[in-house]
Amino acid sequence: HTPAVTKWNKRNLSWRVRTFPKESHLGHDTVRALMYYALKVWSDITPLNFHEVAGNNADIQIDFSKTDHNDGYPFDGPGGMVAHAFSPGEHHAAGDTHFDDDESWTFRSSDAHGMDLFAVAVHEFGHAIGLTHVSAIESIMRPYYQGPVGDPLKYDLPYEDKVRIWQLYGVRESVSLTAKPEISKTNDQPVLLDLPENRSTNPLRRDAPNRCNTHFDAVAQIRGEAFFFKGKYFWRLTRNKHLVSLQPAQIHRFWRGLPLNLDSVDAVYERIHDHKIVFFKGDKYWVFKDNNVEEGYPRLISDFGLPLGGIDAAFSWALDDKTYFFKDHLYWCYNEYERRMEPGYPLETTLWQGIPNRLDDATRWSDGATYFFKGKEYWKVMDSNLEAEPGYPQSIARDWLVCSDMQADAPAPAESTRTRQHAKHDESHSKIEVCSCTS
Amino acid sequence: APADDDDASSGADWLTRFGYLLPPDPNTGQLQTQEELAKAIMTMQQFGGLEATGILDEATLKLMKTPRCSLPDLLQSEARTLR
Repeated sequence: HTPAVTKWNKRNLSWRVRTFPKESHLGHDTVRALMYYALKVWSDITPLNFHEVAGNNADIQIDFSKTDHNDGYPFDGPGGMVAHAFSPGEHHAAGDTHFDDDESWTFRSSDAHGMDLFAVAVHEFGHAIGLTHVSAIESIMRPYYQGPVGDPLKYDLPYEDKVRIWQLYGVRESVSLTAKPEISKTNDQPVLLDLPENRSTNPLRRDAPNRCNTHFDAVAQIRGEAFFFKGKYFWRLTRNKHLVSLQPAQIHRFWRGLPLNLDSVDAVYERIHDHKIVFFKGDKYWVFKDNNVEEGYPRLISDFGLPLGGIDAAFSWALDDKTYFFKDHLYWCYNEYERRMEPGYPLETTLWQGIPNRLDDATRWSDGATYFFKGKEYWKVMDSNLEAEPGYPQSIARDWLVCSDMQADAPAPAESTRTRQHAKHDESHSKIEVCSCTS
Repeated sequence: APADDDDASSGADWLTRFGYLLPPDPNTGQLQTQEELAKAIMTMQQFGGLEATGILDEATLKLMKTPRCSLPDLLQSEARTLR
């Protein structure tokens, strides 16, 4: 019997971990990383692209739920039914994937202890993109839990599963159809898992700015996280607004493909319709797929219908899913889906009451507000209106970058004191390692 | 060894949940026949890689207790065809 085939008509699919396991020893970033790699197993061989997003509109919403969670598939405590996912389609739950929060979810554990989250996630995402259960012992789509499948970075789908998914979506260009890789059945423990990015181990450079006493060139929400750009550096905050590291990272070491002589950026935003990231500097812009620049860039900002001369700020407004560009006392509204500037623009920025001219940048955030940044201060505007909330501006350093009022208020150090501070900084670094503790 | 009555009852629930057995008709209250039950067990055993005996033996019960995905193995239409 041939079951009804359901598949996604689009090839770019967004995902989000909406709720995390509540009593698991797995950190949020580890869970996200395991989901990323479990999806990558499928996108490595098919022309599907998965992008992590922040909002409520993700195609694949991932939840850790207990007992009856109102979807017709109640969980039953430890053991028994451990997870499920909804097949592609038009229904609101299509693609959504649920894990039983009563299971002891593990990573790098032996067979006997707990439920390997990566192995189960690969199976469930198979459902989320249209596969049904099969009886073949070696298939990841066999309904029974068969223990860990090894290192997520090295996992290779069984050939039968590849063929089934190729029948739905075709083959990714880079994949050889004839290659039948041998399945490694070793008991190797997974290697260190990290989020898919470079994390610089270089010491802080002497030209690195002081996050507590600076204005920022650009601020953007990317994949639900906040990025503060200054000069050749950036700081990153998790979606819970926790600073990943006190040390900034170097832009060029993370965002691969920007010119090496680029000493700063003007504005950055994540595009709504395809989740690509757009960087602006002067008259030029670059489009990134994840953290790699696309071919054919830079291009001129006149592509957007913007006048040459650069922009101050760019952000996608959650209210209308349109992109807003700011320059001096003017702003424009761009329709990403139709790739054209909305008629009637530019308008005066005075329509955004309480927001200053000549912004540094602006960004949406997951709390239903847009934030505008200028100098050392920021303004909050709820998505339902065009007016800054009462009580703003507030301090960027204090509220976003983990600085005390005293640090943030301190004047910029003179050259001599700056040198002394560096010496002190270096001395302290010999004793204290500043770490990124996200997982 | 064949299962006792409790195992048979929970086995029928399991087979229904995962698509091997159609749920009893709520209008007529009709129960599955022994023959239907045995056929469903055989299909489940084949799908699970066990010897297809049609008997709810220990190996079958063990497989039923193995942690698994909540989704059915067969669609309702497939179970109906079996019936």
